Amino acid sequence: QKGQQLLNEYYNQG
Amino acid sequence: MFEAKLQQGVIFKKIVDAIKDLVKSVNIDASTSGLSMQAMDSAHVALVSLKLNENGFKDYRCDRPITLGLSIENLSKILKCAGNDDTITLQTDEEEPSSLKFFFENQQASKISEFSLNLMSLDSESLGIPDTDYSSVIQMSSAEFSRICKELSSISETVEIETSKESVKFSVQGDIGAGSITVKNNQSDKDVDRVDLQIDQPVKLTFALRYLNMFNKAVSLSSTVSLNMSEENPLMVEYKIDDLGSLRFYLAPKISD
Repeated sequence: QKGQQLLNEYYNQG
Repeated sequence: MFEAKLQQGVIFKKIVDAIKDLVKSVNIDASTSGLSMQAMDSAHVALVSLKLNENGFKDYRCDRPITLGLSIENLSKILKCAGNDDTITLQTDEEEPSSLKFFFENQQASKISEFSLNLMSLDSESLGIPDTDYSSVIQMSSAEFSRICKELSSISETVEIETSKESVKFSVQGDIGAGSITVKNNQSDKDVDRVDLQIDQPVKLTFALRYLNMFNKAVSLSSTVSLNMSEENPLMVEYKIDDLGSLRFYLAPKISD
């Protein structure tokens, strides 16, 4: 089963 | 004073139609260089980024940068009143506008509609997305990519995309079984068949098809789409809007726990 990552783990806020 | 007149108003309608399932409200930033917008879906898994250059507009004027907070649902209601052949003009005189004016004009300028949309104040949750040199770039027919995603999503919710020098393979595995679609480099002169692969480094990444199918609502904006991937990076799907700008979608991958 593969877990869905979030964009915040790749790109920083603002 | 801000005013932007788009000769082909239908482009604006298509952009809003392409993003309305993904994001609920957006901040459009207007500056002297044009319009830009960035918004994430509620789960922060996908992001849409729009850039429209000022020189793509029939008229464009933006005395100082302003932010226009819009509800996509309400914007859609107003744009439904614009004909596909109308020009669309966005306009406000205020510095801190509380509403945005829309003018729709038909070709003969014999019918002119005017609407005012109340604006929202949205805190910007923008992400800093670095310019990335993607190691695998696939240019292909947007209709073909949309079809592949639709067909494979009936077998599984996730698709594995694996690139090599001469082909890209879309694989799925589900309860009913498994399948894959391999597309090779094809310099055909027919748009729908042409596939351009620029593979510096092969990648193998897994994504949720639900989001890809939402991105593909932008298919009416461009006959070609580019898939931009690097290992351990979100996918970037780009629809170029001729001589106006681009609509980009970013999607975080799924990885084995």
